Amino acid sequence: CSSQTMLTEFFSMN
Amino acid sequence: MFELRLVQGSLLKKVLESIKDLVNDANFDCSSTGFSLQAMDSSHVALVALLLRSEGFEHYRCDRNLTMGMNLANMAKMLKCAGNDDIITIKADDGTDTVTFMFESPSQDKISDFEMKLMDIDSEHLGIPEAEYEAIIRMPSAEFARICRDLSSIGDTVVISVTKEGVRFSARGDIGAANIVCRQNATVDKPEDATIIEMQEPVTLTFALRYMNSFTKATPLAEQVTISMSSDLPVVVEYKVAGMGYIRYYLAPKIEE
Repeated sequence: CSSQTMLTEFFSMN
Repeated sequence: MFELRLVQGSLLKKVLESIKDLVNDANFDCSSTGFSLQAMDSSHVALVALLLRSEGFEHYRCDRNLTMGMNLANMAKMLKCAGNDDIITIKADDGTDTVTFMFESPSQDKISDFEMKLMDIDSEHLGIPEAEYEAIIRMPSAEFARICRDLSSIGDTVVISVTKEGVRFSARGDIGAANIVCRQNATVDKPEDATIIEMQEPVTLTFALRYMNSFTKATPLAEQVTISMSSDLPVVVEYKVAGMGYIRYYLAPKIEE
């Protein structure tokens, strides 16, 4: 089973 | 005052069709560089970044940086009223809360203007660092769209795997499994038909097909698509916009639990 990561885990909020 | 004029107005229509299903409301940033947008989908899994450089427009005037918040479904409704051959002008005066879209027929015998209300949008801008990707695939955009469509009838996710052999797209579901392998093919008559794979390291990543299918709405914009991947990083799916800029989609990978 796989789970969805979010973009905010990779990129910082400006 | 902000004003841009695009003789090939159909490009703007296609750009809107490429982003409106992914994002509901977005801030367009107008600056001397150009007309740009960065917006995430509501679940923060996918992001679209658009840049149309000022030099690409027949006329571009931006006295000061301006952010225009727009509902993309409403903007798409207005742009749908432009003919495919129409010249499109977008205008906004300082201090007003509306934007005007003007459409001129090629023979100048019909001129329409549509005024749309702007909105205040709290946007979350992400800082995306420049990255060296482990694998970069350039392939015909229609072929990529076909693969995503075909695989979504088999499963919900696609595993994209780049090796020396080529790029493999795999899906698995209740009815069975599918594997589509594309090999490098640079010896084609037309460069837009080529598939070029640059690989530093083998990469395998899993993505939700729903988003990939949404990205392929940009297929009419460009003959080729570029897919950039690195282990444990969001994929970048890029379509060039005819010498003016690009639409880039970022999609966070799925990970094994």
